[in-house]
Amino acid sequence: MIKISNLTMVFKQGGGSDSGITALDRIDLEIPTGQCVAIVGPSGSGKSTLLGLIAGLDQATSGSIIIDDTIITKMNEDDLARFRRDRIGLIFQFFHLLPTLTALENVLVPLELKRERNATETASALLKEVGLLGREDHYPSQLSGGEMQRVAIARAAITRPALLLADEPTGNLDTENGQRIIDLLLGLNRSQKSTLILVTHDLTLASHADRIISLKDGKVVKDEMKL
Amino acid sequence: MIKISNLTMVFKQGGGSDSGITALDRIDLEIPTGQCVAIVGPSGSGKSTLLGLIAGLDQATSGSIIIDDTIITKMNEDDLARFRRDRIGLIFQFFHLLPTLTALENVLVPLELKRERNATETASALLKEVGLLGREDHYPSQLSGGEMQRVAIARAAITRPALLLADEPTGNLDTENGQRIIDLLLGLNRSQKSTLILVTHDLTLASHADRIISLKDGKVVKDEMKL
Ligand SMILES: Nc1ncnc2c1ncn2[C@@H]1O[C@H](COP(=O)(O)OP(=O)(O)OP(=O)(O)O)[C@@H](O)[C@H]1O
Ligand SMILES: Nc1ncnc2c1ncn2[C@@H]1O[C@H](COP(=O)(O)OP(=O)(O)OP(=O)(O)O)[C@@H](O)[C@H]1O
Ligand SMILES: [Mg+2]
Ligand SMILES: [Mg+2]
Repeated sequence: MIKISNLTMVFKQGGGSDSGITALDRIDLEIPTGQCVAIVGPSGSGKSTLLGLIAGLDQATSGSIIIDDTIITKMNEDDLARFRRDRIGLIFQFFHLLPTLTALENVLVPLELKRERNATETASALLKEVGLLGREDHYPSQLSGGEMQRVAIARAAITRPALLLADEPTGNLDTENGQRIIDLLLGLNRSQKSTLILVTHDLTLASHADRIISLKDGKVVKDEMKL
Repeated sequence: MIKISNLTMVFKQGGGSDSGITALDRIDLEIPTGQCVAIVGPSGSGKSTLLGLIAGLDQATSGSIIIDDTIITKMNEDDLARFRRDRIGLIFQFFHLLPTLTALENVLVPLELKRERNATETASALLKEVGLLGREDHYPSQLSGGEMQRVAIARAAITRPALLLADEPTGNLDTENGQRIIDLLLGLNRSQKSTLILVTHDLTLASHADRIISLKDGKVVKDEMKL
C-alpha cells in the first residue's frame, strides 16, 4: 500500500525570483499493493515529480509518503538507496543508462547490487524478451532511442521489484515494440503482484491499467477505476 | 528537392567484432521542395540515422545526398555547419539543449548565429506559441521532459528554415500539446514552404503528412502519397 498525504512540491522559480513553482499541490492518494495505475496529464502537470518523490529521489516540500510501513519522506539518503535497491524498479523518462557500460552490463547492475546468481543468463533472456538480441554488447551511444528505452526497461524489471515506477516507458517505441513492453509490465503485475505506476501519454498503455489518475497543474483532477 | 541515392550506413558491430550493422541499406528517395513527409518504422529501423545523414551530421558509408544543388555527402565539416545554420532546422530525438543556457537563450542560439534583429521578441513569442510562457528563464534541468522537447522545437523553428528535420517531435507530449506542435510544424510547411521531414511513432502526426515513408531493417518498404 502506498499512502500519499498532503504531498506538496514547490520549486524555486526558474529565474531565481522569490515566487515558487508548485509542481505538486497537496496530493492525497492511496494505491493498494498489486494495483496497476496509469498517471496521465498534460506536459508539466507534475507526473515525473510525483514519481521522483515516491522513489525517494527528491525531498518533498511538505506532506508524507508511506510505502507499506516505511515512511519514505523521513528516511535518509543511505536508507532510501537501500530501499530502492531492494524494493523498487525505476524507468526514467530519459533512461539514465551508464554510458560506459554495455546494454547487458547496464541491465546487470541491479542484480549485482542484490548479488544474484545466474545474473548473466537472466539479463540476456530479458534483453531478448524486449527484442534486443544482438544488441547486448552495444554501448548506449551505439543504440537507437527506442533500444536505449528498452535497456532501461529491462534494467528496472530484472529484479522483479515489488514496486515498479515507469516514466513514459513506450515514448520512443513503435506500436509493436510498445505492445511487447506492455505485455512485459502487465506480466510482472499479474505474476509477481508487483505494484505498477505508469506515467504515460500513451493512451493504449493507460487503457490496460486498473485505474487512471489524471494530474493537472499539480493536482489530482480525476481518479477512475476501470470497470 | 532532396535526392538520396544508394545511401548506405554501416556501423562497426557494437561488440567490436568484424561484422557491421547495416543501419541503412541502399536507400533511394526523392523529396520535392515543400513536401511534408513522415518517416515511420520500428525502433531500430534506421530513422534517426537517415535524418542525421541528411543533416550532414554523420558521414555515409556510401551513396549520395543532394539538397537542391549541394552535394551534402561531399562537403567538409565547416561548410556543412554553415549549410545547417542557413538552411536547416533540427529537432533531435533527445533534444540536445545546452544545459548552461535558459529556455529563451537556447531558442535564441540559431538567431544569433544568423545575426537577426529583434531576436528576443521573436524567441519569446515562439516560446509562448508552444505553451512555455513562464518558463523562459528555466534551465533545462528545471523543465519537464515535454517542456524541454518544446524548447528544442522552438529552437529549430525560429529561423523558419527551408528544411526542417524533426525526430519524434511529439514523443513526450500529451495530445493537446502535441496538436499545438503539429499546427506549428504544418504552419511552417504551408506559409514558409518549408520542406518537413518528420520521424515519428505518433500515427496522428504521421496522418497529417503528404506522404508516409516506412523503413524496416534499413530499407524503404513502403512509400505512400496521401490521397
Ligand atoms: N528544478 C525545477 N525548478 C523549477 N521548476 C521545475 C523544476 N523541475 C520541474 N519544474 C517544473 O515543474 C513542473 C512539473 O514538472 P514534471 O517534470 O513533474 O512534469 P511532467 O508532468 O512530468 O511533464 P512531461 O509530461 O512534460 O514530462 C513543470 O512545469 C516544470 O517546469
Ligand atoms: N554507433 C553505432 N554503432 C553500432 N550500431 C548502431 C550505432 N548507432 C545506431 N546503431 C544501430 O543502428 C540501428 C538504427 O538506429 P537508428 O537510431 O537509426 O534507429 P531508429 O529507427 O531511429 O530507432 P528508434 O525508433 O528506436 O529511435 C539500430 O539497430 C542501432 O542499434
Ligand atoms: Mg515527465
Ligand atoms: Mg531514433
